Amino acid sequence: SEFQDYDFLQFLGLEKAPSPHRFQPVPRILRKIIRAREDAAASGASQDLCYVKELGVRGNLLQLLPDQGFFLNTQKPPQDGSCLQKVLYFNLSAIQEKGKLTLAQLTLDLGPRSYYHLRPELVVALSMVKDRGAWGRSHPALGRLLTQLSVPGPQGPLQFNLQGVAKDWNRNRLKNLDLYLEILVKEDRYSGVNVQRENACDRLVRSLHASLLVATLNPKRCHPSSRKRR
Amino acid sequence: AAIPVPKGFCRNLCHRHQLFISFQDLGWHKWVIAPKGFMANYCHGDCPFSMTTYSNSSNYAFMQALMHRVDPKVPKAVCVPTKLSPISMLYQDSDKNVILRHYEDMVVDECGCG
Repeated sequence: SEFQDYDFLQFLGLEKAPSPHRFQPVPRILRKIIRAREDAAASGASQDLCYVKELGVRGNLLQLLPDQGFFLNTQKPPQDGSCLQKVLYFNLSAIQEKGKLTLAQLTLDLGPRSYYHLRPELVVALSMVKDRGAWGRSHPALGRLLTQLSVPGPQGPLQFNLQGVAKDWNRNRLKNLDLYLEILVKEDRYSGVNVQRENACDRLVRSLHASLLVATLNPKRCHPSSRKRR
Repeated sequence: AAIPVPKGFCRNLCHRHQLFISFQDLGWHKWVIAPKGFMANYCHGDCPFSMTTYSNSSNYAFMQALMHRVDPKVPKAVCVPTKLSPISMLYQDSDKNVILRHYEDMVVDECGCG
């Protein structure tokens, strides 16, 4: 008889079979976790799948949310060292498990590592957005500065643990998360050449990829953590 | 696909029957990244009195089999899972989200009379 995959999908917590247009890049951490779990299952080792040891958090569902935000001021040449400004937008209502958020980790991938683009040094500033304003046009009203850090060059992934977001989400089920990202070029009297900055900024606008990895713990699906007796 | 039981095994006795569902057969490989399929094993087979005195059967199965011998109206012990394991699924939904979700007690690893 025809396999009723509808029932199986429902059981898996899905309304219907997803139909993605194309596969999103799967971060290494998720591949590493699923491979470790498949190896453990194949060897018959017992597993606590409500604890994600690779991330050090409890959770029975990991979800990678893509950034759906927009760049600001793309048509103007960069001023006062600013290289790019972007509103990052994550749709938190897409989180499929209605448990407790135990992790919110933002990854900014500045682009592939290469020997050619080692400079210029950058400053990455991340702020909360109080009011996004008109979508895609006006400059948002900024909330508190979450972090500001220097990176040696425009390449490789940066990770930020947004624990505050997790707390807010658990408290009042935010529908979405808006962040304001600004990347500035650190003045460097040796390089000093604007051309390098513009190339770096153009490359960054093309290669920047932001994503938010969230972990949720549904107590109904996860027995309280059986802490090992000391 | 049914995976054959090792030779010389009493087929009618309670044991684990292995069944593999390939996600490719369901057309799910378009959105499930890993694993490639799902072990839908099940327990089936007879639980005669002799069976309940060994393997991983429970004590009450032994008592039930003993009572069945005395009074056939008492049903026999039944073939049930005695060890289960979870699975994790890495898949993509229709909104470009990549999801790693786990499901407890999904795969039957061992069976016994219970």
